[in-house]
Amino acid sequence: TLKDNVNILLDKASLESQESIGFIKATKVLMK
Amino acid sequence: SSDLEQICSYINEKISNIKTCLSLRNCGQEPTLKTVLNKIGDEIMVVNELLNKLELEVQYQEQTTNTLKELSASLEEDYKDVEHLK
Amino acid sequence: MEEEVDKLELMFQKADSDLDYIQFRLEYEIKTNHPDSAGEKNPVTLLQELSAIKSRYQTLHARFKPIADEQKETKSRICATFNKTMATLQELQKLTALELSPLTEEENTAVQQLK
Repeated sequence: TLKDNVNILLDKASLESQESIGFIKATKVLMK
Repeated sequence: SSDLEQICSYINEKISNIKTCLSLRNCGQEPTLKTVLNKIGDEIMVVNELLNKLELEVQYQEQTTNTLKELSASLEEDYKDVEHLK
Repeated sequence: MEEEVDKLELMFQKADSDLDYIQFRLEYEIKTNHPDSAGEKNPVTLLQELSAIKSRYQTLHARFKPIADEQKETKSRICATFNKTMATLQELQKLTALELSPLTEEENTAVQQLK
């Protein structure tokens, strides 16, 4: 259903966000 | 023929909208259908709130992408410096 | 032939406007019979809201996909740049016989994260 699709996309987006935050932190550590 | 097909699908869509309206025409009188309508209304509100969250998430993703691009550019500068050093 | 085509076109236009009028009358009847009240919306309003959230979802979905792709691309570019920078640093280390201090635990974790 539309609600399920929205939830799936929402979960995917927040997962990607968390992954990117970790990636950015790691990159900044290595750039120091 | 593609124009004709387009006209057909355009007219068919209008007919199906009218059929939908016809099926909803009397639902206000029947209590059971009224509760179904209310439930649908509640569900639409829930989905709208989820879409609000999704919108914020997408905006956040856009900011994160910009941050990643800045980091990439900065790293490229560092690489050039090291190459220059070498 | 042309006359036939014109006639056909007129028939389609008449059908189109008739359908629009039927739709309008139905919606008007439903709205007057079931006025929106607090907490209870009439079916036409709900239909309109339903199509609005569907198109809103489509728009957000279309916005999300390219962003995710671009992020993936930028991340791999960052990794590639980091790797070639480290390779050049190691070359420099050999050329100058200077010892690079070993990576700290935090940096090691970061390298794993990047990989």
